[in-house]
Amino acid sequence: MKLVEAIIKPFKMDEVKDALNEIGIEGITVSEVKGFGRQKGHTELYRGAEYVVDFIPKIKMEIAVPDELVNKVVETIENTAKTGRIGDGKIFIIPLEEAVRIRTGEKGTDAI
Amino acid sequence: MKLVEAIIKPFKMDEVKDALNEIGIEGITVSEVKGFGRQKGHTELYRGAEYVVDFIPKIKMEIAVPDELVNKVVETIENTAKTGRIGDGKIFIIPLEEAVRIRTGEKGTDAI
Amino acid sequence: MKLVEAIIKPFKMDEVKDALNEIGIEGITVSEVKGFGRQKGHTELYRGAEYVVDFIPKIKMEIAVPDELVNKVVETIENTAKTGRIGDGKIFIIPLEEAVRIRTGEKGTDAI
Amino acid sequence: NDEILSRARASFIGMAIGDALGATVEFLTATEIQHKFGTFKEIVGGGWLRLKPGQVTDDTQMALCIARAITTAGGWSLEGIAQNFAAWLQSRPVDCGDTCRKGIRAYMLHGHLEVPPSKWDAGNGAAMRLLPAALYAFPDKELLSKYVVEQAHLTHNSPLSDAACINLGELLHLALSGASKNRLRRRVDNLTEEFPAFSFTPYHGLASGYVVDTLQTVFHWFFKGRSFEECLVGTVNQGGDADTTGAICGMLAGAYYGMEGIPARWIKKLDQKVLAELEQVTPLLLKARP
Ligand SMILES: Nc1ncnc2c1ncn2[C@@H]1O[C@H](COP(=O)(O)OP(=O)(O)O)[C@@H](O)[C@H]1O
Ligand SMILES: Nc1ncnc2c1ncn2[C@@H]1O[C@H](COP(=O)(O)OP(=O)(O)O)[C@@H](O)[C@H]1O
Ligand SMILES: Nc1ncnc2c1ncn2[C@@H]1O[C@H](COP(=O)(O)OP(=O)(O)O)[C@@H](O)[C@H]1O
Ligand SMILES: [Mg+2]
Ligand SMILES: [Mg+2]
Repeated sequence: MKLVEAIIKPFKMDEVKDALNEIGIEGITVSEVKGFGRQKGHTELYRGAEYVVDFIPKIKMEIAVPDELVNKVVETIENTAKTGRIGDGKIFIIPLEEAVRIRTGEKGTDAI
Repeated sequence: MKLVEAIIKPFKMDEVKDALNEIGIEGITVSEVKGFGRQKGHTELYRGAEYVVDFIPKIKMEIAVPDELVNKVVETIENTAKTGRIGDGKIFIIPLEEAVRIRTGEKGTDAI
Repeated sequence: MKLVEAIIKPFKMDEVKDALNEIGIEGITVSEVKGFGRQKGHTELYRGAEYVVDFIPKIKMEIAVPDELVNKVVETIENTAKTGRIGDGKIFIIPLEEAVRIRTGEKGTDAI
Repeated sequence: NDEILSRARASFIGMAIGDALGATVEFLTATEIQHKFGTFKEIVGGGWLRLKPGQVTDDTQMALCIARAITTAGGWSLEGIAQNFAAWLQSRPVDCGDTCRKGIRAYMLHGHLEVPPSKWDAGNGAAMRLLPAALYAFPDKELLSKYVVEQAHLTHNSPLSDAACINLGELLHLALSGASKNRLRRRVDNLTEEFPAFSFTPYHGLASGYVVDTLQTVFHWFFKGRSFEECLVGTVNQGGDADTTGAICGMLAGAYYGMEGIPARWIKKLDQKVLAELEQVTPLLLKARP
């Protein structure tokens, strides 16, 4: 299993979530984060306003995924989260050794 | 070492923390997250208006744990965080290659 | 590649960020977290009653790093984030199997 | 006999006073203390643990765990000590060192009564709490070595920590039997011969939790001071791990200067519940001696 961590532009969240739902992915954990990137002092559009700032609000999505779904999940996020403009974000793949569904005690892929 | 990541219902946090304290675990990093999963949207009252949201506030706990403690920690979280109702949450076990205590430079299990 | 996760004292963030910029690290994802550990929270007066808030606000920084830079990054964070007082924080090294730059589709170290 | 009991009481009370006094300035540097307090010499609580005036910390609390285990069992019981440590940790103490926590946790989860050797175990956590073991073993050197090291290895297993415990224990025995400062100084010189790390001439002003720094600071100020108050004030104003350097200096200076040497104002300021328990348990420890 893998933990897929995606840092994306906030306005893309619903789109990415829906696209993931389409391929059968339902379970997602989301947090609000601040992003610092290569482009120092670049401008970004956020809520209609242009920002020249050091950090930009981002959304971090964590999705535990069985190995055989990882590529599809990455591809889906890439395609939906992409605008082609600076700051689109990153996807990180982290090994997930074990997962547990607290409600039932199920382990492994049954848990996610 | 492992990084144990637990996504749980917010009202369960103190209970889980206390249960971990009972087994000598004190160091925990907590963040507020939003969960999307089988537990579907609920209605929320906000400024007098009711509206449906399809995410649920969750708490994410990160606990770096020496290997020999992982099972006890997972078991403790499972038992305390569980209500048996949908949305109880998940526990993820991620490999932790190295840990450092910034104050002292200690590494490995001495750091956590 | 590794995902370097650093939990540090909030007032140290800019200093750590600048020090990382100095060694060529630009991409950082930051979140506000609550820390529980040996450093205890403060007491607060609420509706006339004193109660202990037993967490301390911390900053979590996530930095995806190519293997050959990990030691330098860890050392840099250690040196800048350290005050020698309880609560300086932790650095965790997590294996990073894959990284993708969403804007360009670049993978691996080119992505970070 | 009465002389021994009086010095034993003074040692235990001196330790608690050193703990409560030093805790206010724990983690401050000597300069910071100077700026904030001038010469710091009153029990006022506060500090990073936000203590009430007279409140003691893990140093005294862990010592009481050992004392209670001995008096409850009517003799040496390592298991009893470990159980008391575990109950104490679960009671959410005001503070607990990282190394102590690790060892107590290992006992709670696996029943281990000895941690594996580790270079990171050269902290002062085992030395700070050994007084009851020293009192219970008095005046037997063999038993002293056995007991202080056994209790130490519950959390700390390192040659430096062991050496610190054994030598601190022997110094306490000497002080309890009324030895002169020169006699004590000669004993310390033996230690620094065998372990040059502990040498404190010249004194470098290091007062961290590293047991070497801790004992250097305690020895420097104990031999420099000409009264219980002078020894303790000098020690805690060095800052660093001040509650523990204070506790260790307090137990040594207490045994040496006796009850008459301890300022009444400090005894009054000390947590009276703790004081009562110290007074109650000390004669029991001496009586329980093998
Ligand atoms: N090495 C990295 N480690 C962690 N997060 C990163 C890293 N590089 C970039 N990020 C995150 O991705 C976001 C976008 O990166 P940025 O460099 O601005 O543009 P691009 O995504 O076009 O390369 C940043 O705001 C930050 O949150
Ligand atoms: N595959 C997953 N990856 C990451 N987080 C998940 C995943 N599945 C569920 N979650 C998190 O766990 C929470 C609970 O999951 P949910 O499916 O609602 O119920 P249950 O815990 O009973 O299975 C979600 O709100 C979400 O935060
Ligand atoms: N085992 C752990 N797992 C995850 N986070 C931890 C762990 N231990 C400590 N932390 C984090 O590090 C912070 C500092 O730890 P603390 O014990 O207060 O002091 P120190 O940094 O001196 O070790 C905590 O507030 C918490 O956020
Ligand atoms: Mg203490
Ligand atoms: Mg101390």
